[in-house]
Amino acid sequence: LSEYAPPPNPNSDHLVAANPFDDNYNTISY
Amino acid sequence: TSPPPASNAGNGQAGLALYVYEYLLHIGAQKSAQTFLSEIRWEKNITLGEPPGFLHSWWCVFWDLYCAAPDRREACEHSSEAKAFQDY
Amino acid sequence: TSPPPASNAGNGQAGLALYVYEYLLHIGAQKSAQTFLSEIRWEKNITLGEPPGFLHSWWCVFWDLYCAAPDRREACEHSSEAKAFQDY
Repeated sequence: LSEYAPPPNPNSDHLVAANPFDDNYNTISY
Repeated sequence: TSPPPASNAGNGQAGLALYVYEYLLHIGAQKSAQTFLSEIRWEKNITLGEPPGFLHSWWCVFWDLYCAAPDRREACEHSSEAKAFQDY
Repeated sequence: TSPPPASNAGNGQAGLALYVYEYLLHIGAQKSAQTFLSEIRWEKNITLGEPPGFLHSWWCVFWDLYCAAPDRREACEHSSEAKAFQDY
C-alpha cells in the first residue's frame, strides 16, 4: 500500500460510518 | 467482554477509507468493497450509515456548489440554492 | 488542488466514481480499483491525476476545516490555516 493508505488499525474493532455532522458523532483524535 | 464502543474512524485518512467502503457498498459494488477491506487489512465490523452514505451526500453538495460558481454555472447544472449560496 | 474542469467528470456521480477509482489506485488498492471498474462496467479509459488524487486532497481540506470548527477544535487536530479560515 502507498503512503496515502489509511492506518491499518483504526482504534476500534467496530467502526460506524456515521455522518460527521450528526450530533452524537465523536471524532477520536489519534 | 462487550465489544468496545462503536466508533467512527475518527481521523482523516481512516475516515475517508470508511466512507469509500460505505460508498462502494451503497452503489452495489460489493466485491470491490470486500476487496478494498482486505487490501487495506481492515478486519473490522463496520456499521453503515443510511444510503447513499456520507461520501455520496457530501460530494453532491460539493459538486452542486462547484457547478454553481459564477464562471461555471452556464456550463453545468446546479441548484438555485447553490447559486444563492455562491452569490451570497 | 484546483478541481479538474467539470467537463471531465461529466456529471456529479460519474465524477465521484472516477475520483474513487483514482483514490483506490493511489493508495495502492489496485485489485479493488480494477474490481470497481468492472462492477460499474466502466469502459472508458481513464487518465489519472497526480498522487494522492483529487478525492484524497479535497478530503484533507474538508477534514481539516471540519476539525478546526470552534466547537470541535479542542478534540481534533487541525492546521492553523484552517483555524484562521474558520475564525475569519
